[in-house]
Formats: sequence, structure tokens, C-alpha cells
Amino acid sequence: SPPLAPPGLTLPPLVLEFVRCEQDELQVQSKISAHLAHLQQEQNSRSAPANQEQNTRLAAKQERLSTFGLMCHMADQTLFSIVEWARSCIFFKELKVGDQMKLLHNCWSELLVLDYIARQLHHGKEDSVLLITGQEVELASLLAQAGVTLSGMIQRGQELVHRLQELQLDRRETACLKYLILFNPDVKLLENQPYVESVYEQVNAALLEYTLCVYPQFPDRFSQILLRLPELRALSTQAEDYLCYKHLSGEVPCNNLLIEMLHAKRT
Amino acid sequence: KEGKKPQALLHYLLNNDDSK
Repeated sequence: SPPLAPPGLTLPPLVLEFVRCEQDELQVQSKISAHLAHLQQEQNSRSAPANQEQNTRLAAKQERLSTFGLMCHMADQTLFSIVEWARSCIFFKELKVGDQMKLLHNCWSELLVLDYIARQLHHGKEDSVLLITGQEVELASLLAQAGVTLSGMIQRGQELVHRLQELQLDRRETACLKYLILFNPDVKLLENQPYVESVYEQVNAALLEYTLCVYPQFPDRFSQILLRLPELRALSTQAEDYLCYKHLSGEVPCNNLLIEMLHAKRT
Repeated sequence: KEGKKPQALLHYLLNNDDSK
């Protein structure tokens, strides 16, 4: 659990509000697990090939497809929970839907990557990753199954996790990062751009105040945290490119929120 | 162009009161 404020000092109220808006991880986990279990059940009942030979040939292909497909569904469902989180956020509620959409179109993949990274930070194991469903997957087996591009991204993600582990990024700071990512003042054609900029500045100030209050012995902690954001953005861009490539080659099985977001940013 | 279509699902999710 995050450290307490030193005696006589109070934590910035905004940071506490951000933590209050966080979703219940177990609730999200059970919702997504149930959804995926249902999907798998449906898929199993549909695939009943005519003869044994066909069955064997199809099995390998389906196995591979279903692993990647499951990951897509998992990302898709995580996106639904991210939208639900955004809707409950202080500041976000004040925006018109048009601006809300522009902000989410801009940052969905960064929020997905941050969600993954934050889960690994909490998981705290180097040789396995924790999925949103609560399943633990050995890193070695993940890397063995993945191609060159995906392996590279997983390793890049692990490096980012290590850096943040060294910093011991806490839950409140993670919550602030989500807001800094969501309220990106560089998003074009916002109706209420000054508002988004002012929120960004308020979150920035709250995070700075928080780090100085709780970690006074590390005065450059704030900048160390912010320095991780370009890495996170680069990784999310790479993930989008990868997904786009997979989509264009017909390997993304589900036409849904994930694909909609992918299209939105590329037009 | 396909990309000019309204982003229906996200719009629906942001407007829909049931998902709160």
C-alpha cells in the first residue's frame, strides 16, 4: 500500500480523488473472465469438423488463432472497462461527448499499455506476466509462442516494468499517470481545449506536490516518473502498428471496440 | 471513406446511462 503523508502534511485532494475513482480490479477481472469463458464455449461448440484428418489439420490453426484471438478479446474487454472508468472520472464528465471521444481515440492504446504495466508492477514477478483475467503466464512460454515483433514488444514492456519497479511507482502515482495520458492537451480539434489544458496542468501540479510530500528525499522523482511517458507512448504506437498489421492480414477475429479505436486514430 | 463513419460503439458507450 502507498506510503502515508509525513505528519503535519496532507496529500493533494486531487490525488485522493483519482484513487477513489479507480475501478475494483476483482470486479473487472470477474466480468472479463466470464465474458471470455462464454466466448470460448461458443467457439468450441461451433467447431465440429467433418472428418478426423480435417480435424487434426484445423486443430493446430485454431489453437494458434484462438490464443491471439483471446488476447484481442481481452484487450477489447479491457477497453470497455477503460471507457467505463473514464466516464466516472472527475473532469472527464464535464466534457461534451465529442471531446470525450477525441481524447479516448488519442490515448486508448497508451491506457491499455499502462493498465498492463501497472498489473505487472503489482504482480511483481520477473518470470511471468499476470493477465487481466487473473491468469499467470510464464514469460518464457509467452516469448516462445510469439513472433519477433510481439516478443520485442513484450520485452520492451518488461523493461518499462523494471524501470518503474526501481522507482517503486505507487498506486496513486499510477492513477495520476492515467489522467495525464487521458487529458492530453496536444489533441487536435478539441472544442474545449483550454479546459483540457487546465486539467492537465492541475494533474501535473498534483503529482508534483504528491511526490514532494511523500518522497521528499527524492526531489527528482516527479521528472523520473514523467520521463517514462514517452517510452510508454512509443510502446503503445508499436502495439497499434502491430495490431493494424494483424488486422489487415485478417488475423484479428473480432470487429469491435478495439478495431473501432484503431480505425479512428488512423483517419 | 470507411474512416469517416461515426464511431458508433464508443459514442453509444459514452452516452449510455445503463453502463454507469
